Amino acid sequence: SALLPLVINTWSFNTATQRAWSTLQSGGSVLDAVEKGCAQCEVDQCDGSVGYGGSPDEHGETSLDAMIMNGNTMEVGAVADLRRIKSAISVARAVMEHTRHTLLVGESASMFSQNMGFLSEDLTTNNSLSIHAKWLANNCQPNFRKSVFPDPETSCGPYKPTERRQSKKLKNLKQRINYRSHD
Amino acid sequence: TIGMIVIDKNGNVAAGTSTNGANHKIHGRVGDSPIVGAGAYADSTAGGAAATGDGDIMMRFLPSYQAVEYMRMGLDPTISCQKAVTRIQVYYPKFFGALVCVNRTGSYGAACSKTPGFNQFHFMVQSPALNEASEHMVDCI
Repeated sequence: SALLPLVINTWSFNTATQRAWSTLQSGGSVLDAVEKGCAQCEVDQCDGSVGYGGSPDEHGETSLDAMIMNGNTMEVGAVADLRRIKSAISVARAVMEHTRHTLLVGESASMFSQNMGFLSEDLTTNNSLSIHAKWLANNCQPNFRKSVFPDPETSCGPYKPTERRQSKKLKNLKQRINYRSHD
Repeated sequence: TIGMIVIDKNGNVAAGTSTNGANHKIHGRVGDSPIVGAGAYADSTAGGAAATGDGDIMMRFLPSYQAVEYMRMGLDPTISCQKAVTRIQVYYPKFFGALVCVNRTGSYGAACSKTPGFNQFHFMVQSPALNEASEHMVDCI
């Protein structure tokens, strides 16, 4: 088809598209292109939602999720809640190519990464520290907790569970969440 | 998050995602990106799709898998993306999310869910039909 080959990706992440395309043009496979394209975004920290130093959690730590899928064989490799490893998409590919599993998570995924030769390093940056500090200063808003005490809409934790409630406030809360904070 | 689909000239399809997730998430939270069929899906006999947005919602509907299955049934990629979005909107009318879809012959499209502050979705495409990587945009539904 005159339409092929083709690279398509979410958001305006130009350098990722170009990297995937150049990988394909230089003889790389579609998996190589996906890995290199996504890896470029990890290096570029695309809009702060990809790679190290973005989206700190309640503890101020950045963790990464990634997945790669071969549409011919239906093989998949994925990592979730990966800590201290920058190359999440490459670890996902290592899961696909060096294990019989599909998804590794958390500290164990980090350990697997190190065993596979990936460098362990702090994912924190001045920017992620600043985002976290502002969140703490703003009474931990926005906040993903619900039905806990103290009220997560006005207070930081630690939290204890209360009775379940479905309030309108939760819907309002969602609207305050930053649209650059996305999966 | 980035979600990416690549198809070579022989019709081989691959998909991938990478993300650092949601700001201020609870320690240990995982979104849709690493979940097969949620963050992305690829099947060389049908096409590929990738999702982005509020993963806590989107991962409940496997929208990427759903969109690829629509394309397998012969639906246009844009329609497939839209139908995957509207299935979620039945339960969450104003959820924040978007999809890109491409079928096995290289036709592509996208769709997004309209919510306050999010009316359009931008995505990137490169193919022989385009001189360079090109930014595209769709209005949300």
